[in-house]
Amino acid sequence: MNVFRLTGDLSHLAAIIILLLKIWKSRSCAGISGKSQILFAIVFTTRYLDLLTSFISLYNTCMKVIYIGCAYATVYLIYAKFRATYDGNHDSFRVEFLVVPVGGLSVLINHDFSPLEILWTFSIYLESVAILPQLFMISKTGEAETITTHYLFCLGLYRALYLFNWIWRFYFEGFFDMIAIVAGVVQTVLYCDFFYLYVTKGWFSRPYRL
Amino acid sequence: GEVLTQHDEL
Repeated sequence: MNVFRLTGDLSHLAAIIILLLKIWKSRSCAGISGKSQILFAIVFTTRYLDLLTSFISLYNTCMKVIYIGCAYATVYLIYAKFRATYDGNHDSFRVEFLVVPVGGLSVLINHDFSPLEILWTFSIYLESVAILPQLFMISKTGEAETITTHYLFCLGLYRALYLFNWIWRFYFEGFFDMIAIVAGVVQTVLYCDFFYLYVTKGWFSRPYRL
Repeated sequence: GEVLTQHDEL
């Protein structure tokens, strides 16, 4: 555990809670892509199956349980509790174009050809592109609420901090996981355009427009 | 042999 890893995890946690609270307090999921949230629920489910097979630390177990719980709670709020406010017409990204190639790639390029490891790899690849339906939705409607931009910023910051964590771990522990690193770089790059807009526009104008 | 990869990150 180093400072980048910890702040990355906390940034990730902040993003998840910001979104959950935003939907809960406003009683609305307008502007939020339910598809991205389903993808994140799939990401956490397939990645944290090791909760059943190995124990790493209390911190690790607690965070995994919180992430999974919040992901399903978010999906529940969007598709059940506040379904009437869900803007399905604008959430039109074709997720099969992500899930199918990512599934194929995880079977082809993985650390070990075993069910759990393939599912872990699938979750890493899927996470790197899971935000695309949300970004697509924002580009389609041309705007996002300020709180939604805070969510996206924390979510992007998390993977960027993980990149620094991997640099740290490579130098000080000789550790590197090529699959996680390449997917993490892809994931971070997808947020770059958003980061730029967030810093130059998001802080000063609202509602936020692309 | 079975390779068990442990992933310690979230």
